[in-house]
Amino acid sequence: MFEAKLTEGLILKKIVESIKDIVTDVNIDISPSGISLQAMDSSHVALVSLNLSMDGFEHYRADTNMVLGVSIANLAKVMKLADNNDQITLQADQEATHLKIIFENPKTERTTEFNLNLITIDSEHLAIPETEYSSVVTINSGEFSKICKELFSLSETVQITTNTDYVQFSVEGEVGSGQVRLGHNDSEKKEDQTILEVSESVQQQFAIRYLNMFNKASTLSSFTRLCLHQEQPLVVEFKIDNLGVLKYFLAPKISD
Amino acid sequence: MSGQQSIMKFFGSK
Repeated sequence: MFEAKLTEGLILKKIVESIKDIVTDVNIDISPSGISLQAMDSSHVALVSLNLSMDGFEHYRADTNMVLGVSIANLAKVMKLADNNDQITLQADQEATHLKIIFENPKTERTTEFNLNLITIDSEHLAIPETEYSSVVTINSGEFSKICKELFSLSETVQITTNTDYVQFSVEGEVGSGQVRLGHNDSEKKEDQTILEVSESVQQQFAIRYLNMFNKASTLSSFTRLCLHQEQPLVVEFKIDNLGVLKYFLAPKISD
Repeated sequence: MSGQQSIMKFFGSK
């Protein structure tokens, strides 16, 4: 038996919106300590990893580990039934064939229920090695979204360079070439801060269209954390207050 | 996509 109730259901709605363009069918792993999922995009360039702790739920019960195979596209359609102020409860029996999703609005007394059919997914679970990232950049999520969006209109690829003084996003395309450079900024206004933690400089190239898809999660968190290592995929991380973390991994491009 | 590496190159199967 699994049951989890989230008071701020909007968070779950936003999570589904933030991953639906990247992954299609996903195994959701339920454990007594929380909910997690890991899935690659169809071209095996990016990987989504979500971890939600039971502590963030108003009520959480999972007697055993369970795997719930879900079509994210269909889950997104069901989530559209939810009002932004709804509480969301997820329920599944042992050996379940469907996931029951209940939306409740205590103010308007409206309740919506949907039984989403589960599917069997044969997906590969990848082992993500523990990595000591040599550059970690914490940046306002809205600002990072904007930078990626605008640069994508100029080039498909961005080169991210870090050093102890700044992080630089540079593009080169038919239109021309240029860069956005952000220095370390720990101003009093927290939302303006850009925090650089660089032990070793990194220079890598990435497909901007993936970054734009990841940035849908910017509504979940005021800050985006970029973790870089010269030999590893980029991690774009969004912390979800009191509940967990949504991470996207993106394999770098190599210059021709 | 030219020059695009696969995520599977970095993360092995469990």
